[in-house]
Amino acid sequence: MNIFRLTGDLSHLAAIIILLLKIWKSRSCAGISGKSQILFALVFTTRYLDLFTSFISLYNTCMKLIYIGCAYATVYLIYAKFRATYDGNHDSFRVEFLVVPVGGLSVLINHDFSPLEILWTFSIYLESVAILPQLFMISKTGEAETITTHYLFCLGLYRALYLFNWIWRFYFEGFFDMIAIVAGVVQTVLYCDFFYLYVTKVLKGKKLSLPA
Amino acid sequence: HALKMTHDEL
Repeated sequence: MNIFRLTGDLSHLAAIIILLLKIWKSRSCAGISGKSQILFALVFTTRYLDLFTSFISLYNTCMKLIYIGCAYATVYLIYAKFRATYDGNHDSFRVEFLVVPVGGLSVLINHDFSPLEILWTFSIYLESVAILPQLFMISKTGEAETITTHYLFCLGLYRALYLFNWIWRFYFEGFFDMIAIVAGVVQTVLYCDFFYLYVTKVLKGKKLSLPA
Repeated sequence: HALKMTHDEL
């Protein structure tokens, strides 16, 4: 555990909680892509199956349970409790264009051709692109609520911090996981455009809106 | 494959 890994995890946790609280307090999931949230629930489910097979630490187990629990709670709020506020017309990204290629790639390129390992690989690849329906939705409507941008910033920051964690681990532990690193770079790059808008607009007190 | 992969990151 190093400082980048810990702050990365906390940033991820902050993102998840910001989103849950935003929906809960406003009693609305307007502007939130339910499809991205389903993908994240799928990511956690397929990655954390090792909860049943290996124990790493109390921290590790607790965080996994919190992430999975919050992911399903978010999906429940969007598709059940506050379904009336869900903006399905603008959430029109075709997720099969992500899930099918990612599934194929995880079967082809993995560390070990075993069910759990393929599912882990699937989750890593899927996570790297799971935010696309949300970014697509924002580009379609041309705007995002400020609280939604804070959510996205924390979520992007988490994977960027993991990149520093992997550099740290490579130098000090000789550890590297090529699948996680490549997917993590892709994931972080997808946020770059958003990071730019966040810094130049949201941090200066303006609402995030895209030119028509 | 003797080594079972363990993933210690979240």
